[in-house]
Amino acid sequence: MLPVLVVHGGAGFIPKERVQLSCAGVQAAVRGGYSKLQGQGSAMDAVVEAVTLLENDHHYNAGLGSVLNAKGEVEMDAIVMDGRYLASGAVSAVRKVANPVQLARLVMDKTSHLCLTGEGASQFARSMGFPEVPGESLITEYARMRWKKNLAADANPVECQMGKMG
Amino acid sequence: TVGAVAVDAEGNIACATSTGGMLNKMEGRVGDTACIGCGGYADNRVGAVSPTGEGEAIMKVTLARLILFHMEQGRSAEAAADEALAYMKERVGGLGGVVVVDPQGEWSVRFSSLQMAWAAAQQQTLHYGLYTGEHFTQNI
Repeated sequence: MLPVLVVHGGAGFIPKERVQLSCAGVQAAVRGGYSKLQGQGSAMDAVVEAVTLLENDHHYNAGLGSVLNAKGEVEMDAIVMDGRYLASGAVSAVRKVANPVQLARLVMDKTSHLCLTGEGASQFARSMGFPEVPGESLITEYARMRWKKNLAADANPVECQMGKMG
Repeated sequence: TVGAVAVDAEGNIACATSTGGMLNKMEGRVGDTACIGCGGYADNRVGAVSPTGEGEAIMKVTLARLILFHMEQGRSAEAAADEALAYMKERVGGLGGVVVVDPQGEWSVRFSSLQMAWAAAQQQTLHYGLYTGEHFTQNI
């Protein structure tokens, strides 16, 4: 068996000034995750490592640099799935967490549930000693700029994301 | 949205996906990412998928599981992804992209959007691209 890891950033349109760094980010993430596969790491270790690296890269809509909701806050979703046993864990509308994918893995590993949401996910994170970060620390100037632009009544956030603004 | 799929040396398969969601979304809106079969699926017997794109459209067609369904019917990862993405576009007008692996370590990157940054690593080779049809390689 030849180990393999494949990663993606978001589908849509990436503004010219962000193209190079977006491409560099996925390459760095795949290198980081692949190093796990080359060691003793499992496929699960590799995908969580790669996605963690992408969450920490502010050029992507996940973790640091996430887009903002209508209130100007960050709410994130994440999922992991292990193909051995169809085990899965997910979090939704989670706040104040730098790496939701790691929290999703904890949901899979430490609970009998598939998905925890909102404040429940936050309580679970605290009970696991998972680090909480200020919500503001996940917001970038770029995310704030896009949020402001799309507050207009006639704005179409889906169109902006997929076709115009990236 | 970001995501990954992998097959390890023992043939085990996994996927992970993470997102901040949709720009200026309603508070409490949850998209495809947190939903099993939509924002990701992994089964050692079939393969794994991590998608990105318009979350509501992905949920309506359960994109990740749909691709694996096509693979169960004998399609390659690439053909299955193309078929499912075309179905999503035709049926609900949604655009997106996916990364896919199968248990043999065959992999595919497909998208119906303008761009999707992607990268893959296998046999000490790094593969990457951004636009449709782009596929560069370099040694790791």
